[in-house]
Amino acid sequence: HDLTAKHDEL
Amino acid sequence: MNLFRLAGDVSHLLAIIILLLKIWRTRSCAGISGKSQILFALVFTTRYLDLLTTFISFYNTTMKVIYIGCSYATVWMIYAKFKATYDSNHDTFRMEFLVIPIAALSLLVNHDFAPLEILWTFSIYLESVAILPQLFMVSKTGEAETITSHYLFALGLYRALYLMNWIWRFFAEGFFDLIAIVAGLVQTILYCDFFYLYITKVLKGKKLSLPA
Repeated sequence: HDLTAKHDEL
Repeated sequence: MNLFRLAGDVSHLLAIIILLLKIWRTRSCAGISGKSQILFALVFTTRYLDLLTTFISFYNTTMKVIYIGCSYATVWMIYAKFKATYDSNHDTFRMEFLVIPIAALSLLVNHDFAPLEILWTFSIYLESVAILPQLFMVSKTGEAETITSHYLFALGLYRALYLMNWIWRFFAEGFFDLIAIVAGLVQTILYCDFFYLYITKVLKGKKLSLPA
């Protein structure tokens, strides 16, 4: 999984 | 979204609101480390730049705007509005000893050497130690107002709940972000002795005082 795609946590 | 993360966000929001109201209502920032609040404002600024680039959800955007707004309002109250009540003699932690090494670390250990990703990594590392000036100030003054200890408890609890969120996401989604997890562990561990004092003293109605 591409971690940097989007950091969906605050 | 899972219950642990939602509870963590609520606890974080509660901490930020408690501090904002404490300073606004008492018109005093006695016992509050302005340096920690500057570091938190820096944490939110560097982490939430993606407000300008990616839309994740209404909740995500709203919370980021609230966090950034409240943190700058808190810094403004400490250093401008209620400056006379700011206890700079006890707020002496050297912020540069945190910011510079962490800036270097975020350039060395990150998921992707891209500007926004480096800033996100810097923000994650910085958040794990941003409370140190505040804990240092409490240890120097030897005590903290009860409302300040509630603020610290809620703030410490938020990342502990995030740790549970990451355990849940690992098993439920196979998702894990080692940078966030390690920094979150460090951050929560820094609160351990405070948690002990809070549970053994404050919850029994006593004032939070550190053994001199």
